[in-house]
Amino acid sequence: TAQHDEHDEL
Amino acid sequence: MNVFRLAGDLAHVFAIIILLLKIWKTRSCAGISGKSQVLFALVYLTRYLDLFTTYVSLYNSVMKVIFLASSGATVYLMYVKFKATYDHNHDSFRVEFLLVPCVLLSLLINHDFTVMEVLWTFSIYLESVAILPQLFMVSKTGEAESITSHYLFALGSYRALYLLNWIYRYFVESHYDLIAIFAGVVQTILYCDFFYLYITKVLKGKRLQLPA
Repeated sequence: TAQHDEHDEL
Repeated sequence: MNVFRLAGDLAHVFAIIILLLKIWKTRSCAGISGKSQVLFALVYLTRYLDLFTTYVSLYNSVMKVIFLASSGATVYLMYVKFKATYDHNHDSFRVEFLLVPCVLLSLLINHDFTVMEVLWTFSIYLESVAILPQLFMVSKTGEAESITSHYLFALGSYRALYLLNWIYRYFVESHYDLIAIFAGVVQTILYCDFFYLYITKVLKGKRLQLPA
C-alpha cells in the first residue's frame, strides 16, 4: 500500500 | 535508507542468528520461549505477504526472506529437532492474551481496511508484544544464560533503533507512521527493565539473575 515504502522498518 | 534503519535491520538479523547458533551449537533450546518464537514467525508471515505483490528492492526482498526462513528454522529446531530440550513447563504465558487484543486493535486502528493492510497492522502490533512469553519465562525461572541475554539485548535494541529512524524521517522527510511509532514505543518500553539488568549485570560478567 502507498504509505509503506522502502524506508519503512522491515 | 538511513543509518538508524540499517542499524535496526542488522541488530534484528544479528539477534536471530545468535539464537539460531546458540540452539544449534548447544543442541538445546533450554531457556527459550517457543511461544515467542511462534509469535515472531506469525509476525513475519502476516507482514511479508507483500513479497508476492510488491517489489521494493533486492535488499528488501532478501531481508524478508531471511526473517521468514530463520524464524521458520528456529520454530523447527524447537518443536521438532530439539523438542526434548524445550522447557515447556516454564513457557506458560497465555498467548491468547496477546493475540486477541492485537487482532481487535488491528481491525479498529489501521491505515486502510483491506486484508493486506489489516494483516500488516496486526503484525506490527503483535511484534511489539511477541517477546512477552520470553520475558515471562525469564522472570519465572529468575535467570537467563548470558547468550540468551545477548539475544534479548539485540532483539530489544532494533526497535529502539527503528524509533530513531522514525524521528530522523519525521525531521528530514516529514514522513511518519503513527502505528509503527506507537508499536515501537510499546516494544522498547517492554524491554527497559531488561536493558537495565543487562547493563548492570551481564556486561559486568555476571549472570542475569532477577532479585529474589
